[in-house]
Amino acid sequence: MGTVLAVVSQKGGVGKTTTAINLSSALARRGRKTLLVDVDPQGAVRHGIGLGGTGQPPGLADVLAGTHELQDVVLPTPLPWLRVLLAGSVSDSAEHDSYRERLNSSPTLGELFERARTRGYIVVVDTPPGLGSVTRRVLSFSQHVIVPLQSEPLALQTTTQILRAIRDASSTNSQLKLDGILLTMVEEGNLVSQRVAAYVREQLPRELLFDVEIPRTMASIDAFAAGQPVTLRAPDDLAARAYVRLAELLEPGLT
Amino acid sequence: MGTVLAVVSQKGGVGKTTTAINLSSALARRGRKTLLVDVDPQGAVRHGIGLGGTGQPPGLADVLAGTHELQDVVLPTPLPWLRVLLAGSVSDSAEHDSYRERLNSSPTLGELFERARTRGYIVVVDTPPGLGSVTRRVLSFSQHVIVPLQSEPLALQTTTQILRAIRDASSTNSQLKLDGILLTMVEEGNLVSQRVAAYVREQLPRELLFDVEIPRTMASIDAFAAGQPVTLRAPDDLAARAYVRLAELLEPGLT
Ligand SMILES: Nc1ncnc2c1ncn2[C@@H]1O[C@H](COP(=O)(O)OP(=O)(O)OP(=O)(O)O)[C@@H](O)[C@H]1O
Ligand SMILES: Nc1ncnc2c1ncn2[C@@H]1O[C@H](COP(=O)(O)OP(=O)(O)OP(=O)(O)O)[C@@H](O)[C@H]1O
Ligand SMILES: [Mg+2]
Ligand SMILES: [Mg+2]
Repeated sequence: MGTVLAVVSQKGGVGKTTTAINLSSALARRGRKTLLVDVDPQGAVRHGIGLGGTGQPPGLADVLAGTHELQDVVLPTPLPWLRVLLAGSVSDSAEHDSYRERLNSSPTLGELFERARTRGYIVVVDTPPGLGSVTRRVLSFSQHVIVPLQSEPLALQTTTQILRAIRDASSTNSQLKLDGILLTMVEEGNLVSQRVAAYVREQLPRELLFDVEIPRTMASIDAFAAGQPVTLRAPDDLAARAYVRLAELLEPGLT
Repeated sequence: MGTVLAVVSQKGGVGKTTTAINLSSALARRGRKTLLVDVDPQGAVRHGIGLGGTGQPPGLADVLAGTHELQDVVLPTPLPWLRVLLAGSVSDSAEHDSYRERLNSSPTLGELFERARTRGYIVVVDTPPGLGSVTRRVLSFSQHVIVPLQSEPLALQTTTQILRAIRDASSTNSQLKLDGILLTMVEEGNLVSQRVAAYVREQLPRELLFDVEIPRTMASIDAFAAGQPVTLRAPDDLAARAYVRLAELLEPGLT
């Protein structure tokens, strides 16, 4: 039986998409059947895995709109054990609304997760920033959740809301477990970044914070520009190695 | 007659809040009556202007919920010409939903903008990331909009959706004008950041991109940690000076 792991945050730009892409790649490299699902209408996942180009390849939004079948939009990747379901065509404001409405009222997302789990997939879900209905819908179907936290001032303040949302979600979804908070973009040589990281480490209970932290690296930015997970493009990079360790840490619990 | 200027972006963490805070401070320093309004339930504005602390001081959400009067929640700041309306108490997921619903169905936001404009205020509005109903609601009432664009790979791709949303909004709001795209967090010494900035400058039509660009500076991060706009805390800092120039550029058109 597979499992669903959501990557969520209130704050924008903290590394949700980068984490979803690299964690799922690292899990697949360990030989685990992994399905990366992008539910963010922004559709950023496609860029990080080389399916960028112009326009949006079909995905979840098109299944919800009824123009595509689920099996036609789940795509293979260069990694044998990694499949991906992109966000799909959500190009203007009106479409964003109908996308959200359909996502929240249709059984499609829950059914897709169920099917993937039955086939033994670890489903890694990239979500939009903020505490919206899409994020809560995903949490209602998830068994695991991780929260990236960017190593910048007030990182903790912007985490309280999402932690509360996760507690709310667990009250109606008893299977949901917060695996941990992941410190990201910890910048070597940046005193403020280092101070914030130290502060976060001392403020959060040990079980709430992952031992693994993702450093801010040039290779990470490069990799995204090249449309490849940094874990594949630059495996010796410190961020790449950290994501591999994170997958190592999480994997036993993802069954 | 005052005017409403919205700061919007699809992508998270690109500097909307930092821009809203510093632009409004710089406009106020020029002697213009300015009202900074936070419509993002995340409520980040309060941190950047020293009203952080624990919990959320009352604001827009409380007016919408009917527990506070508008005049009681518009706050003074250390700057004589700057007032601020915070996001207010939106602490859990259920409250996020009702907040959005009320914001979009109640006349409150439009009325507040109207009243501020009648009194000659420039209203600077900080919005949540993404192309949600809140952002579109704000655009329907705005006369000006600026779009921060973080100097990182694929910055342009994540801008097409918000530009389309602005065009949509202009078709029903004929007063809405896109003042420009603002390159932010341009990092000196970071080759990728510099390359992206160069690429953006060559790709975008000159009238669409501000000549002013906001560099990534330690003082900016410091200032937010200290709860003060960088334009006030470190006026010689390059980011502070850039925001002052931006206010200089924009001000004549904001009447
Ligand atoms: N370890 C890292 N080192 C350097 N840059 C990074 C790292 N992780 C992420 N980034 C960059 O930071 C930016 C934000 O990351 P990302 O898009 O993954 O965040 P996000 O939380 O998904 O954003 P959004 O809220 O818009 O969905 C991206 O440009 C990304 O390439
Ligand atoms: N010029 C700058 N130099 C250095 N750091 C900056 C600069 N501008 C913004 N930052 C930092 O980058 C982070 C993101 O900025 P900010 O919160 O303003 O973005 P945002 O678009 O409002 O994010 P969100 O999508 O979550 O609302 C913050 O930690 C901020 O302090
Ligand atoms: Mg993302
Ligand atoms: Mg913000």
